[in-house]
Amino acid sequence: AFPWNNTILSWQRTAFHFQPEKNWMNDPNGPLFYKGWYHFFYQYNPNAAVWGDIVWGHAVSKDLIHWLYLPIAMVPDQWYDANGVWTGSATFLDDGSIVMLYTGSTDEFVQVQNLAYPEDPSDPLLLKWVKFSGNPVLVPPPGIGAKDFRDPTTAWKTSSGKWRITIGSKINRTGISLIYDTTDFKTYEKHETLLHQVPNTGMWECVDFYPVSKTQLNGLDTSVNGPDVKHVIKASMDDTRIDHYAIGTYDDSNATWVPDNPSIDVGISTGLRYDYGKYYASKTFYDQNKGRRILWGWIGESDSEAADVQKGWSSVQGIPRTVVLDTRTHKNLVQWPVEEIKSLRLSSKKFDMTIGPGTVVPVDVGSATQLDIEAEFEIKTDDLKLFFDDDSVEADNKFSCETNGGSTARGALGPFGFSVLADEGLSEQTPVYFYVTKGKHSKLNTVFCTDTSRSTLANDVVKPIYGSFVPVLKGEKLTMRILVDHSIVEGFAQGGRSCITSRVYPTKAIYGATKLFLFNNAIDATVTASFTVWQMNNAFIHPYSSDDLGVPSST
Amino acid sequence: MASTEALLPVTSLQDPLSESRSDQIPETRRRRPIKVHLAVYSGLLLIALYVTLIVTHDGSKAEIATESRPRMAGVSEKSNDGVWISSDDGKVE
Repeated sequence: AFPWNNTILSWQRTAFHFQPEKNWMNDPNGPLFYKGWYHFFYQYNPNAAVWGDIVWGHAVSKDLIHWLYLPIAMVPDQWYDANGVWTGSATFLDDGSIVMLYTGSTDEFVQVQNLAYPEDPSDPLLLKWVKFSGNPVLVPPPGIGAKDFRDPTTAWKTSSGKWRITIGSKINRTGISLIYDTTDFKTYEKHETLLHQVPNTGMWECVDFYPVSKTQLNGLDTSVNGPDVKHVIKASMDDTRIDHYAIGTYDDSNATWVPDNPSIDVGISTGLRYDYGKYYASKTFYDQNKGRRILWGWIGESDSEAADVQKGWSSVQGIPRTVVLDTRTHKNLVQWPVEEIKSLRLSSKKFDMTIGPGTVVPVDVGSATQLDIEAEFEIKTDDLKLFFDDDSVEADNKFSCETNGGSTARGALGPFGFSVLADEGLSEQTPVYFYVTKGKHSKLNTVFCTDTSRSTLANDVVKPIYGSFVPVLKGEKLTMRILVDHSIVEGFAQGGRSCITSRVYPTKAIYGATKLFLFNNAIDATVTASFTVWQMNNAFIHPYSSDDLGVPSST
Repeated sequence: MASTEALLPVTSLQDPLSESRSDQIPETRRRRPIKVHLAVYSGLLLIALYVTLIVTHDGSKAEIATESRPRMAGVSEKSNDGVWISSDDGKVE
């Protein structure tokens, strides 16, 4: 294993992504906006930097960027959650009160669903939570394994006025989402039908189900339905640790959902993903404050557990993203960092560069540890024409970032993009890039990739090449946005049609030695890049005090 | 870790044996060769047992690697350990 030292490990801690002060974190839980505060709960081990002893951590924010750590919200103190207060979701009832459904791992490791609610609804901080005396409210039904029944969703209203939830599970190798109706969240009626099922996908964790507008760019409350609405099912695949989603039609009357395109159904390996990098156990909530749907996702580590223990923490949360249906393609979602992230932008520099084939250019932005980059790329028209008129160039519909050699494999029209978190000599670098090939009927086929294979000289790190095809419509330029924050890089292509989050652990490209490069590794294309780079400020994330909260001290 | 503990009782078995050997020093010359043979055979037996335990030790270690704490508790795998070893090949996680 690489001899990590405190200097390197300290640098890895992020500056504007949410993470606890120390120890382990995983799934986002029960996000909501209440009385002026965004609440974020999370799976947290208060005792170590590895998974275990899970409680609900709790933090609040006014803007989803700056956070105050609050006391732990719920701990395993009952037989029905003795082995962990696991993932759950919040629902606002008609009177504005909140109920929280969460999975408990019982004293015998059976997964059951439990009900909790705020002790004092007038408290905007929701500091104290009461567990319902009749817990558990749901136990694994017949035919479902004791350890295959977890992560209840936010409830939505049926046309008959009941509340409906779905819970992920599996039967043999078929991933399923069970459906329950309730009127009081204490007693439930199970549907014999499933919301959805997909063979050979394994256990579905952290199922999410929500509507998206076919016409509007605003988000929708979870209970909204109608002719202008599509419904999204997301499930986290236990087997692969990938979050897959699919878009389809929900039938309220029989509580089922049908995908628009069965060939890219939930969990199918060629199907849609929120993020083609490291992104799991995600959960959305409707932000009634700004009329948008926001997506949280857990970003684990790509280093070893031993390194996590040494640095004393593990995992971050992705920058919250707005999520809407792509109203141009109608085939995918688009995700974009919440607008509040712009409040962290400091000085900026604008660049217009034309770079020929096989060129790497340093971008003079000073230290490049915390950046927000927005870029547009254009391939020289003559080069494009030559390429597409050349009949000897065959269509390449099978190109994949993972298997085609990464950013060093040169093609006619790519790769080109940025190398972030690079050192002066490029011994460490993480290229985020486009690669353009000839697709069917001589159309452009564009993939968006992140290559972490040279991101660090350390050997005890997973260094994949991530990526996917990204739709580029007629008249659109190639665009990308990259958020760089120490050991995390989030890339968004074509306005968020494709996203890639990666964790990288440079050993030389750290502190003041971190550089940014623009590169064009294509053989035949000259590329023009117009981009702006902002230095990013630190977010204010620390334990709360009475002063922070604007409330009188209790002492 | 668990397998290290499993080896401890075997190691401790050797101590009583060596003590008994030292106890035999005052015994008669006639009986000494038998004791020596017994000690040698016992030693060989212990070595065989030790080797067997080493094999078992490796096997149990492999089991632990696939059944981590979160897996045993009933949630998805949380760690990359075991994956990063292949990362130098550029394999996808």
